[in-house]
Amino acid sequence: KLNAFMDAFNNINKNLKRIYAFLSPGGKAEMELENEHDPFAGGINLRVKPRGKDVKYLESMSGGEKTITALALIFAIQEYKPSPFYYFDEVDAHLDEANARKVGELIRSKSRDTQFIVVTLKEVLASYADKLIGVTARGGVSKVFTVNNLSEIILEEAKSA
Amino acid sequence: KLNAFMDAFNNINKNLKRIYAFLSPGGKAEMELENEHDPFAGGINLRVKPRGKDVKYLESMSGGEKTITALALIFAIQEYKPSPFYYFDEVDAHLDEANARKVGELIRSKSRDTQFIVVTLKEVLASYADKLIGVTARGGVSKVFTVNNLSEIILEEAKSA
Amino acid sequence: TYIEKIVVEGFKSYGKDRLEIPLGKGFVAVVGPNGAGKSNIGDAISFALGIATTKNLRAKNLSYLIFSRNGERAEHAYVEIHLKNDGSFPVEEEDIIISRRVLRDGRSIFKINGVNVREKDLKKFLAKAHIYEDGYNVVMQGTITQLTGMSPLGRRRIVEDIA
Amino acid sequence: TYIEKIVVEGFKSYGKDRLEIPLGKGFVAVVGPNGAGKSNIGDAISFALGIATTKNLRAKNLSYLIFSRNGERAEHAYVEIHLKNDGSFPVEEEDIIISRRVLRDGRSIFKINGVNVREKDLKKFLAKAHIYEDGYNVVMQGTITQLTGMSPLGRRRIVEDIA
Ligand SMILES: Nc1ncnc2c1ncn2[C@@H]1O[C@H](COP(=O)(O)OP(=O)(O)OP(=O)(O)O)[C@@H](O)[C@H]1O
Ligand SMILES: Nc1ncnc2c1ncn2[C@@H]1O[C@H](COP(=O)(O)OP(=O)(O)OP(=O)(O)O)[C@@H](O)[C@H]1O
Ligand SMILES: [Mg+2]
Ligand SMILES: [Mg+2]
Repeated sequence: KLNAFMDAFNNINKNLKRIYAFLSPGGKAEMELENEHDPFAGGINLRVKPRGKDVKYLESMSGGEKTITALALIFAIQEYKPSPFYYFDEVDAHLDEANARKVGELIRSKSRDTQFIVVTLKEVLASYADKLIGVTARGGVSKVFTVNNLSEIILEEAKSA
Repeated sequence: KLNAFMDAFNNINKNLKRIYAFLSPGGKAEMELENEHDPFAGGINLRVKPRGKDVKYLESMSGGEKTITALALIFAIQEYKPSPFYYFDEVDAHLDEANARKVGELIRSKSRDTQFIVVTLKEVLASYADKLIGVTARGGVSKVFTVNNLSEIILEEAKSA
Repeated sequence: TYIEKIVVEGFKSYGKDRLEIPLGKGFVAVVGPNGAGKSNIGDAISFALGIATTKNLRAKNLSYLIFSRNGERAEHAYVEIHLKNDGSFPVEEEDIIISRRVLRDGRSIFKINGVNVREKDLKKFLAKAHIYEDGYNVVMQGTITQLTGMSPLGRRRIVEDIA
Repeated sequence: TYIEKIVVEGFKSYGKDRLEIPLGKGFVAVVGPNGAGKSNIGDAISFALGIATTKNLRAKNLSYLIFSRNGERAEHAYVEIHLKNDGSFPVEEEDIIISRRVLRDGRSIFKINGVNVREKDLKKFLAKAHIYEDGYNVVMQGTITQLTGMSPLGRRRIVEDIA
């Protein structure tokens, strides 16, 4: 049981370090056992250090920093034990354009063997997708269709405004 | 005491109906006393009806719909009893472009006699402002400056990426 | 293995009639205006795969999931998840349809390829393809920033569950 | 009446040196990359005007507000809010400076135009200009979507407080 846990812990940690460094250049993130001698006697701490900043109180991070850290952890788990699909709903709500691009790039590279269904209001993120699904509401009923290019959906958005 | 309450209630309600109809064209929103005969024996319900949809369970509204409803309420209160300044931090995180524009328009019209300090990652919202304040982090220390046009800050964002 | 498409009938904002939501492999972006019905797709997935709570479905109880508008109300809320099986599921079939129907009285009927199953059997079946209740693969709107706020013990439990 | 500018020293990410954050009347948009220090401006405002809790300042306790980096730490966290008074405050002065200093031991010193005041007196003074602890005029990041989730009684209390 301990072996299974340590195998998961070490691999996810290795993935987290690499993925976080990609998403937050110059930054570092890693997991740390509270009790190294008896992992099950303690929890797992997350030590995050964006470029140039101190490792400190996780809650003092900005909205964008928390999002990037959370996504790095989800992707780290995904590389160790993938689910067949991922559903992300507006995970980019608090990301600036540069970070949204990095996340789009990362999802695209991972989507060769894994399905990512990503709800987004940011064109910059949608531009990395293989396929666009458009949704609009007409008289309180949702209509769903395949979108061939983003200008179509922009037209739809303008109509409903 | 009842008179003061009913005066506030009726005025804020009147404001809410008008403001929500502006932000959500074809939609309606209003407050309702749970106990009309004894207001203090009950609470205040919020009945919201975006265009074409039923008044229903508030929690089933979308992120954007909840944001618009919340802002309408805040502005309704503001018109009855204004504070000298308002600070809004990424209130547009879940708004599509059309709604972000409406909110920008409304804030601009109200900013003639009230200060609005609005943190935003959306250029479309920032474009309605009188003044832009740029913030960047250099080596873990925040730097703050006046921005003359949005392309300056886009350059800064690219540098830190 | 991926979700080929979702079929809905009477579920949340999708109306009374049968409606197909195309998905498919790779990176699929769902776009559209506020209130359109994008997040309801995530609700349909968690609903049918038994990985939802009424709270994260934004429903007071299951009957709130049944489409209603201007007094008219659907008979039921029904969702089919059409999966392409490339070996994740230890079965012959290349196409697997998971479905769930909720009736007005709140009762749920789960099926795998048309055969009634109990919810816990569905969960066991999905676990074989690494689809879990807390697999951290379904991130609902507004929740991503809460993940870093987890307690150290909670974080350890996640790694334990994965191991 | 509006905030002309904010002066900070040792507060959160703004470094040890005195720094001016220009604001001014009308519609001021604050822009910049993730992690830059934009939301810390809202924290500076709520901190100095006594309308904050350590939770919505994202600090474990007040000493977490003191700038620190690579082992070096500021002496204190200090914020001045420079207000232009156009009659909202029943005083002669056109310029009002509210300040708050937190020392490493967690003690707070509040001042109005250089004169020490108790926190509750500051709150009474600010209330005259309609600046309240829950005036719904300060909306922190990530909180706007929670407002509609309030209970009916909570909503009535808001209207009562305003009346
Ligand atoms: N049972 C139901 N019957 C009819 N409509 C419903 C039902 N349940 C939810 N809805 C509607 O679904 C809409 C919300 O849809 P959804 O959350 O998918 O929007 P969205 O596209 O994600 O928008 P946003 O971009 O603002 O997040 C609401 O307007 C709500 O009224
Ligand atoms: N006491 C402190 N000393 C040094 N840095 C601090 C301190 N407290 C907070 N910070 C830093 O401030 C940063 C967060 O700043 P802030 O929340 O204002 O960012 P932001 O510009 O709003 O970003 P976002 O767009 O992602 O919301 C964090 O990186 C955090 O490490
Ligand atoms: Mg949504
Ligand atoms: Mg912020």
